[in-house]
Amino acid sequence: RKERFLEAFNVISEEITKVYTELTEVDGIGGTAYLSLEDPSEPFLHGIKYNAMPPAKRFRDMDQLSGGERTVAALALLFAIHKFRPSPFFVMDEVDAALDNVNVTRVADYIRMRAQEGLLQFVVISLKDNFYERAHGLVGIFRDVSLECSRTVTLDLEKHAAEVA
Amino acid sequence: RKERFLEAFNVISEEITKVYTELTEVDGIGGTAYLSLEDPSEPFLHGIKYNAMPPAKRFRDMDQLSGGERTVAALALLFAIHKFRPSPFFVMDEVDAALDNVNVTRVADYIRMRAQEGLLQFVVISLKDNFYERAHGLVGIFRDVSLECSRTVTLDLEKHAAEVA
Amino acid sequence: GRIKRLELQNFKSYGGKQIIGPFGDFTAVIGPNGAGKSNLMDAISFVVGLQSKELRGRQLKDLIFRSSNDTGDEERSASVTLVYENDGQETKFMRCISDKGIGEYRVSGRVVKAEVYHEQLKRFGILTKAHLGFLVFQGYVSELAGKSPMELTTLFEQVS
Amino acid sequence: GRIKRLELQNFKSYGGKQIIGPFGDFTAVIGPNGAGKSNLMDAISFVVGLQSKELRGRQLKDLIFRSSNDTGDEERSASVTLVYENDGQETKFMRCISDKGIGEYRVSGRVVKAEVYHEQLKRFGILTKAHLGFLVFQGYVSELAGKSPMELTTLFEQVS
Ligand SMILES: Nc1ncnc2c1ncn2[C@@H]1O[C@H](COP(=O)(O)OP(=O)(O)OP(=O)(O)O)[C@@H](O)[C@H]1O
Ligand SMILES: Nc1ncnc2c1ncn2[C@@H]1O[C@H](COP(=O)(O)OP(=O)(O)OP(=O)(O)O)[C@@H](O)[C@H]1O
Ligand SMILES: [Mg+2]
Ligand SMILES: [Mg+2]
Repeated sequence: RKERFLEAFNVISEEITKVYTELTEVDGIGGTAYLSLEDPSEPFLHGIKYNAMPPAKRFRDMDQLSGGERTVAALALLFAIHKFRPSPFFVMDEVDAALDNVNVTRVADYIRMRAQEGLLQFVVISLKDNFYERAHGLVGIFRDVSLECSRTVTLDLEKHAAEVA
Repeated sequence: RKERFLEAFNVISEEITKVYTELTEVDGIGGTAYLSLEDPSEPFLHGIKYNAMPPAKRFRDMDQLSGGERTVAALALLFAIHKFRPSPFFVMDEVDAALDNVNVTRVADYIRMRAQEGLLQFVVISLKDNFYERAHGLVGIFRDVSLECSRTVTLDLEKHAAEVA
Repeated sequence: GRIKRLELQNFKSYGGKQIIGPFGDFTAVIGPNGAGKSNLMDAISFVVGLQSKELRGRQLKDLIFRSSNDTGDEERSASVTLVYENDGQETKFMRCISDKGIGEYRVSGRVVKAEVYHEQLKRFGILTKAHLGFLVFQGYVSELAGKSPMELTTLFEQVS
Repeated sequence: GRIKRLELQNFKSYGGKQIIGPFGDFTAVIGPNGAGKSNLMDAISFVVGLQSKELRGRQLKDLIFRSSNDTGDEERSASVTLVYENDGQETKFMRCISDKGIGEYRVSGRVVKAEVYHEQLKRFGILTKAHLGFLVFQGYVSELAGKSPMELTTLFEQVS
């Protein structure tokens, strides 16, 4: 049990540093994030400390980061956990709510890059146009008022891009 | 004590129906919201039920509404409470996170209308341009990287609009 | 493997029979507040076997489409079918709720027990029993950011 | 009445002395993630007398500006001044934290006790003791929407 926990910790811990740097890179300089065991000899009785430092910012606890900074840190953790327990697809509901335009673009580009590797499929709900304009395809959902139900429309963005080009 | 509570309840209850309808009006038809005491004879021992029905939607509990629908309902409650306990200003931090473009516009227009009455001042933090383009003035905050601190710039939107006109 | 398409029938706000897809490698789901986007995520969560306490409905019957045009004698059943594609082959996973609120699971058209259904999903790497890290519900990201060190330990334990 | 301007000195991410304003009837605060927008709201909350447990810092000293350029011998004090306008007259409310972490309150330049400070704010309708409905922190709206009926009763009690 302890072995499996430490194995998970090591994989996730290594991946989170990688992903966080990638999600926060500005002019070649990314932020730093790492996980640390409060007590490596008794991992279950103690917590896991997660520290994330946006680029060019000094060390602070998670609860001192801004709303958007915490979202990016949380996303890095989700992707790192996925590295240890890979699933074939990811479904996300409005994870970009607290992100400014620059961070929305960074997260969308990261997701697009991972999707293009072909090993992970993404279905992401978003209200932000600078997020969804970077998707390969769109599923538009609208309300049919008379029937009082949801209806959908699917659009292939890649196909349209190819036709325009 | 019971008297003060019921007085607050009545004022807030009356106002919430008004505000919610205004915030959700589409082609003249607004949604319906109301507060009800679970047990009017023992108000403190029982809860206050808050029901909000977006226009053209059937009766549902608050926890069955969507993210954006709940935000609009919560804002109506905030404004209704303010009617009972008026403060000279309102400070809000990213209350529009879950709102789509149409609802952002409606909330921004409502705030603008209340501000123009001259009895309530608003300072609202927002990441959405279709919200902040409706403000009278902007305070832009950016990070001074070398000094590692926040700096601000103030812009009067009304003045600029007047000059352009 | 990946999701090829979804077929919804009377699931939450999706009245009637609706086919949604095809899904590519990166699909964005868009639309106004209250349109039914989160309900679509609920449909995916439902069809991969999530237990009803984790879905946004109090009991299975709440997941069946209802409209104010209803007379009251409707006997609707609800279902979500996931058409999953792996190595060029399609597998259909279908989960239904009868009008009485009884659940049923089918793989490639054949009725199976819940354990078999979860086992089949597991073979494709879809582990709904272990850790739901691949289903990120509205609001979960801020919850994650706010976790205490001990809560993170608990999370890592569930994952491992 | 209304907020005319704010003067911040070494408060959270606002290093040095900074004047922010003038504030009109409807001001939007904008900028990228991590710029300091919520910190500005913290400054307003701080200067109207909010208790430190409700501010996003564990103790008053955390509210004093710190930079990685610091040598360590800085003895910075922090302050926020609210210039409030009512019937054409200006009143200055100033709340400070000494470098030792000791708090101080001033109205129109004169040092006063906390109770007097709150009393003066109350005359302008700024009631930080009763109910903070006019300070809507990041995330509060979804918290409000999720309140149970009993929690709403508690809220109404606090308001009345
Ligand atoms: N069983 C049901 N039958 C019919 N309609 C339902 C049912 N369950 C939920 N709904 C409706 O679905 C709507 C909520 O949809 P959903 O939460 O998916 O919206 P959304 O697109 O995610 O919106 P938002 O952007 O605000 O989060 C509600 O208006 C609710 O009335
Ligand atoms: N005492 C302090 N000294 C210096 N910097 C500080 C201090 N306290 C907080 N900060 C910094 O302030 C930043 C957070 O600012 P704030 O929360 O106001 O951002 P924001 O503009 O609201 O961002 P978001 O849009 O992501 O919510 C953090 O990067 C943090 O490091
Ligand atoms: Mg939703
Ligand atoms: Mg913020």
